[in-house]
Amino acid sequence: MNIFRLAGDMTHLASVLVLLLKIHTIKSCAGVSLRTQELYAIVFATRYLDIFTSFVSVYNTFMKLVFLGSSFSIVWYMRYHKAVHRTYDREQDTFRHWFLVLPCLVLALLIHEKFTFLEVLWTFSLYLEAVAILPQLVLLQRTRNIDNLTGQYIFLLGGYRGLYILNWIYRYFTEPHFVHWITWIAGLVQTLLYADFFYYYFLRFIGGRGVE
Amino acid sequence: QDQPQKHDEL
Repeated sequence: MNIFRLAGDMTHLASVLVLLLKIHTIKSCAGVSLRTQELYAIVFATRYLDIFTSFVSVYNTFMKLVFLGSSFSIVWYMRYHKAVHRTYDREQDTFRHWFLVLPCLVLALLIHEKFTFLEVLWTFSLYLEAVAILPQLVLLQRTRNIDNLTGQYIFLLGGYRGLYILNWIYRYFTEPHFVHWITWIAGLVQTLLYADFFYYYFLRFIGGRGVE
Repeated sequence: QDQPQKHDEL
């Protein structure tokens, strides 16, 4: 564990907590894409399948449970909780996210580190996470102005993988044979997709107004 | 030994 990865995990945790805070306290999911949340639930479900078979550390297992629990409960809230569901922008959240799942699965079957069931699904979760934010970014463009909590959620979610890139650079130079091209490229693509969001986020943030 | 490569990251 290094400071970059810890910062990355904490940033990721913060993004989830900000979203849960928004949904649970003000009972609103305005501006939040249910489709992105569904993709993230699939990402964690396929990435943490090894939670019962390979134990890394208490921290690792705990965080996996947190991410699994929060992603599924956010989907549940947005789908079935009356008050929250009412604030869900169904008409605008129309990105065909299931069209993202199949290509990621095919790509994982073609490009992976080991051809085993767990490893292919783990690789699939990497590819899917790289594009999971797309429905949210499209919804963002359509709803134009979003509230600060949603903006902070997206900012933190984009930032965590950027910190992971620093972690991979650090581990590459400090651990022999630490080479994971698939993870690195997927993580880079994922972070680059946030580029224009970061640009507007900082512009607005500096201007002191909401994110538009 | 060729320890099956564990994913130690989240």
